[in-house]
Amino acid sequence: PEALNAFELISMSAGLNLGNLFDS
Amino acid sequence: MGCVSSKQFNRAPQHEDPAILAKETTFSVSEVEALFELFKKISHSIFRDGLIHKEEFQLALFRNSNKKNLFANRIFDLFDLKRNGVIDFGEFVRSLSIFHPETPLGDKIAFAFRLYDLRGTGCIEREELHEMVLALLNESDLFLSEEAVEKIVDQTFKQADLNDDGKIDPDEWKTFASKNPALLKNMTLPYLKDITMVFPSFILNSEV
Repeated sequence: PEALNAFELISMSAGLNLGNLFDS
Repeated sequence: MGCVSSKQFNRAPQHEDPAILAKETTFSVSEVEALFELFKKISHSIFRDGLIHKEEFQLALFRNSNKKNLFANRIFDLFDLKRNGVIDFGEFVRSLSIFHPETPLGDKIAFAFRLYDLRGTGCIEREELHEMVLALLNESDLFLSEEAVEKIVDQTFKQADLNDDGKIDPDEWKTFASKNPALLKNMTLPYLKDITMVFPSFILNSEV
């Protein structure tokens, strides 16, 4: 993860997938 | 005597005309009607009042209405355009439209900027970025030392803060995001192109 910039790290790891809304 | 939340007895709100929403967004009228099927499902999952409350939004995202997640909170607040604590159908459609594959990249870049501008100051400050990285580490299984977090935040500012004033303004963000398309990957939901196939029952309820 140290090789990523902070925003990449956030977008990859934020644990948030809006696509889950469609499986609700 | 038992008490029941007043949220459960509100009258269902009037929803905006699908034709108007289609005109103002990337969706077609049929897609807006299909989104209404999804909206009904989410907005009736707990309070059944035809509005999406934060708990319902979190339940749809995580199968858990109490999960703490900084970015789910941020997204909810950005969807809640009227800032009244709930998401109505118009807000739902307008906000999801940002995530449509055919929405211009500039709109996605602007939305991502607002997502990361935690305090709404018009700039992404170093402290905000640091706070977001710590939040994601707390909420995930990742571990990074404080030193590594500082290094990542410093490096990011070196790349993005072009005038070196300690904050990332909208123009700097636009330049940075354009050079790093991976940052915007989560800003596109391919499902939205197939929404009428995911919710074919919209045809039965169509008013158009």
